[in-house]
Amino acid sequence: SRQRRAENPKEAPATPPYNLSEYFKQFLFPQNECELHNFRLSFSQLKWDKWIIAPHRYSPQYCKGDCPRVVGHRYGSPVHTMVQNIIYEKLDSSVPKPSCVPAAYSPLSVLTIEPDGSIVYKEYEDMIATKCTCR
Amino acid sequence: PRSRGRVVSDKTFGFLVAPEDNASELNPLLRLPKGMRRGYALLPPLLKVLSDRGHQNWENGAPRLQPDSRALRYMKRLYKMSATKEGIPKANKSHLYNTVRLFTPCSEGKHRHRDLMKGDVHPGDLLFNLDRVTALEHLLKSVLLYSFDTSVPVSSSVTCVCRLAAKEHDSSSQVCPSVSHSLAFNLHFEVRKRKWVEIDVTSFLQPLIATNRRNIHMAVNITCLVGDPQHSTKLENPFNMALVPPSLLLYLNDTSEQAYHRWNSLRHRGKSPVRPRQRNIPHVDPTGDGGRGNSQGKRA
Repeated sequence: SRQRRAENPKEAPATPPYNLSEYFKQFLFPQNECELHNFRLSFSQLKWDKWIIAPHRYSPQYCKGDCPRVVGHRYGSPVHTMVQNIIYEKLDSSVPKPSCVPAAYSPLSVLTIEPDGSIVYKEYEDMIATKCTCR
Repeated sequence: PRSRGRVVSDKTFGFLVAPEDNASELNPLLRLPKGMRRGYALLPPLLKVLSDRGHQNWENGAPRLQPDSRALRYMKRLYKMSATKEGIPKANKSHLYNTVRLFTPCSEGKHRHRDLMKGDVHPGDLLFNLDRVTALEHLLKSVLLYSFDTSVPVSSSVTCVCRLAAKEHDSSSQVCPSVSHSLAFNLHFEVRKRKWVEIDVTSFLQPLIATNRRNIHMAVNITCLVGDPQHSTKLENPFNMALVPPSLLLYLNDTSEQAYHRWNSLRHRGKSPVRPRQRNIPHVDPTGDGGRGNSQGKRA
């Protein structure tokens, strides 16, 4: 590009080399990429602490962010995700882009008071998001 | 959302159905966007149950009953042993249960249960109402939990003889004269700092709970000798006063989908699911308290 600039200086100045990575980044990795976000709630905020004895705080977490156009193995996404993206971009934009959703969870143990005054300790499946994926 | 040809299996949402009007009462945090409210609330059962209760401080018109403080203290201790501060179940493989229910005995005033009180109930009898146990919760172990009124001075060692008898109620809910199950056993323990004594009544209650019995009516006769059984012992009255009516503790395995199944998580971690084979499974203590029997027996 330097030689081309010397030959015909009038041409619009090419972008300096260091911008190239920025230039490609917009295609490869969106700014706010799909990832796991922290969220903590206490049951007293929901006024449920009268019968949820434990835990006092609960962090369900959540997934948020844009899915890159070419997701590949990065999120453990199946090939279908790329196909869905191509459909959205090339064929029918009413088909939604792939979404950033939880891919794995962990359980939660809860101690609650039942309406009849008995007390129950229970372990619930899938109550805390631990990993995100694009689907 | 418009279900274009999507079949929604009622099995999945069966236990999550919340009629439209409930949705309007839901806590704003739980209110779903209009489109999602058609017919069912996609709430995990925990939040569904709690959000219902959030607006029902009264269960079917009756005031919410508060638990016994001693029982609450015991269950908080059990919670600390079973889960981390953030509420994650501890990966304690020997702890097979995913549900523990503690029932305090019904008393004349507190839980007047219609079909229980017709039969003749003696002062020492214990009446437990097990309505909260669901059909998908299978009994692993049951325990009578005695706590001591520590204000009563009791010397260090106690030996008790305990007699339990379960009373059957026939269809007219009269107590049958013949006692169908009875159990007597000795119990020896040190009463230093110990606040609780657990009496394993699994084999005793199994037949009753297996028949999905909603109400357990037990006659309990416990006599204790204070002091060392080898030397002079005397039947001391103060000890009997110290015994508070016991609670009933049920360690259960909830087989429903929303309950956490340890063998399931093993499978997710790429291990072959450790499903109990149907062969005669050696009785393992679900609480992992290191049951009796030598290691040979355990290996067998």
